[in-house]
Amino acid sequence: GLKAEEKDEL
Amino acid sequence: MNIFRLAGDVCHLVAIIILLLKIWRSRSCAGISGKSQVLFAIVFTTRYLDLFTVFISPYNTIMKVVFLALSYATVYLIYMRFRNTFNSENDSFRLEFLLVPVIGLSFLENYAFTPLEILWTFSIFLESVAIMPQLFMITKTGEAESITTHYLFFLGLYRALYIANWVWRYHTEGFFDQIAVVSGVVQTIFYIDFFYLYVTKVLRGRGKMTLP
Repeated sequence: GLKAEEKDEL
Repeated sequence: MNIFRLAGDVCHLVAIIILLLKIWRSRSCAGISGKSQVLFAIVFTTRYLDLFTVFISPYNTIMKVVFLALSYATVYLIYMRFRNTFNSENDSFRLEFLLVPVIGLSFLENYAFTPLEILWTFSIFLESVAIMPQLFMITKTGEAESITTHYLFFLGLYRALYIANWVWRYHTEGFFDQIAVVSGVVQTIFYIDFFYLYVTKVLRGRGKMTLP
């Protein structure tokens, strides 16, 4: 799964 | 950040500005689906809740604020400022047909069962179908003003560039966001049919795009 900080896309 | 994602974000911004300027300058929202614009405002609201909790970069923060502001401004113009030009009988797509499956799926398929993650997943799934009321309105009225088609063209281009961005990130940094990619591909597919019409109708200088 993805960690929150990796969510750098708009 | 890579050129595909930057170009995609710019296309997205251009699309939103094209629509906002069209409504503002023509002082009319005829042919625009207010429902799609409401869905996009919901997409940004549920996706950018981390605006206050996670700082990624000045670019990220500024773009989120700009997208939120412009999308709410568009909804305001449609439903408040120029509501007398809004033909709601043509904007008849049943939103519950979109919201119920999207809400259900975001509870089933997500990375973590936390409010922020579920809302983020909801916004990803919702964005892939948010354009449906607009495309439905165009098929129903059988035509779209050329500015509206330019708006849809840039929106489709933003999605296509995001797919290129994911391919690039997968090969350069092994990054793969399954939910975003699957949902993004579905969303882009909706535009392919429109792209065909756009090229064969609008770019051939007909001005208006009239469906067969």
